[in-house]
Amino acid sequence: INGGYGCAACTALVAIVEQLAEIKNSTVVETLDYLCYILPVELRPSCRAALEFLGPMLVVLVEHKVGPDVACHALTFCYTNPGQPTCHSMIPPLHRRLKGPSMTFEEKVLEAKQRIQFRMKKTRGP
Amino acid sequence: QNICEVPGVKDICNWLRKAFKGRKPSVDFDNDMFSISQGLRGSSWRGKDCSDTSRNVYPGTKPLAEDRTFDSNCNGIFGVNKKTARSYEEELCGASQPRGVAVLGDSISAHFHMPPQWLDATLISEKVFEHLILVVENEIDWPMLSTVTGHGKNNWTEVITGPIDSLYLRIRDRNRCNHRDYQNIAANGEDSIGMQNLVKTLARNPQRDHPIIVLYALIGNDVCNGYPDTVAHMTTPQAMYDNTVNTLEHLHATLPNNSHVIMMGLADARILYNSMGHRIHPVATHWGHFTYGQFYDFMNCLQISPCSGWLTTNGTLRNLTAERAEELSEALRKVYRDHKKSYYNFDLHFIENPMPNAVREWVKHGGEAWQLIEPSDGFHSNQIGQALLAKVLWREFETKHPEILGPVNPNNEEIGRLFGNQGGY
Repeated sequence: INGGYGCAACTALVAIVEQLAEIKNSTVVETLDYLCYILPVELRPSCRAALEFLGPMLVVLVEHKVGPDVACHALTFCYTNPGQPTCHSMIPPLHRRLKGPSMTFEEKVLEAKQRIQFRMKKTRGP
Repeated sequence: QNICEVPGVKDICNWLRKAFKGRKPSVDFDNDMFSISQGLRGSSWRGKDCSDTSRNVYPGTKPLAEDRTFDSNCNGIFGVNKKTARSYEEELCGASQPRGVAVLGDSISAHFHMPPQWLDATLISEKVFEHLILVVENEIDWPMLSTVTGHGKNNWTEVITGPIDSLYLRIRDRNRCNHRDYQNIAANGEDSIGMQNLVKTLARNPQRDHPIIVLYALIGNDVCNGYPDTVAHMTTPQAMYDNTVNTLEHLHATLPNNSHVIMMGLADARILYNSMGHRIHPVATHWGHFTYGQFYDFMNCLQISPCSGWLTTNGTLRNLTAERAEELSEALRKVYRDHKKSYYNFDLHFIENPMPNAVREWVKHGGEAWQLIEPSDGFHSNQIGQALLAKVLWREFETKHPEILGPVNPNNEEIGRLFGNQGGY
């Protein structure tokens, strides 16, 4: 329901990446690279394959500090099943939310999705 | 939408599914249910096999030909005393009434522990993932450090700290002939329904093996599920009674004479929310404001909570869950009253859940309840809690059911002198 374990895993991952980038004062790319590096050697190829796919999108989302909830809804690992409430972890502190209460959660997700699409188009070219 | 379809993550998901599916040792060439490798239901869960090519050689069996030439029960004791011409097994263990210990249980018995360092950006490092493969192959459980089957040394201090104490270690200290005779037949999420099948993986031969002490410790999952209408999905007292009797019937057919089965009541886990609700979850240590209350609600919204009856901000629901848990404990007491004379291979016992006593003892010595709870899930007992439970259970057995434990072996010192660590683990 609402993305279940996949949503929880995504939320935790984005929260860790954002905090780690802050703590280490490093870029998102460096942080993601570090996360793959610290895994046991057997898992690194899978981690790198996942980063090749997800990395560019995560970079856009984390750089814009959209927070785990918006990021994971934009990546569609979290969603809202018909008749179910929308799940919010509320992990990032209030001061981290760039847009004020004037934007709804859905609008923030839409904006994040557009950012991803823009970045993807730019990467892929015409 | 499915994270397991992402390239790379797909391989990891497949690996996780495979690791979590096994209930029997994966590496077991002679099919005796005991293994020479550690993970995948190997020696972390059951005493290490000392020959994986002979089906008659495994921990807990009665010695073959008195172990005069080789160690058939893997307790490290074999050979002949040249002075007396008697085998050491006969001389040192023959009259000692050896026995093993096993637990039929859930994630508490298996000792679920997801290292909080994996989630905490302030603590994450290469070191904390060093043993990730073994941890996953053990289903994120730590049976080798658990209340019933804990043994050996803690080689994972980067991700788990606290004392090791267990019923097995204490039973082994009492009689060193019991070395390696432990089985952890527990699984995450196991309840009385699933146990009717899982019990079939308990390896004991009624004729060839020593008696065994079996703890039936399904302390929560019959009231725990992740459904929003959680009460409707809880086990009913009648079903609890029937499922338990079915499992006991199986034990009756497989346990050696003079065994013991101890049924444990369910836990009242209201203490979890009361002690954890306002504390900060490790996934947001750096930002510092994501409470367990919020964490529980998020899990409930995604319907992946291990227990939406206990892990909820809804106090009424927590009270309803406590009520059902008590009803299910009463069903177990009724099983005891109705069936204590039914089984001739084992004596049946019932004990109340030891958690409240363990917490009381901890608080009495200046601790706080949250210090006994796993930080990553806010649900399970941590290493300190596991060791404390072993101490409390042991005290209960010593005072109320000393017959379960058997006599102290007067040859323990001699065994230590002759056989050292008895082959370790």
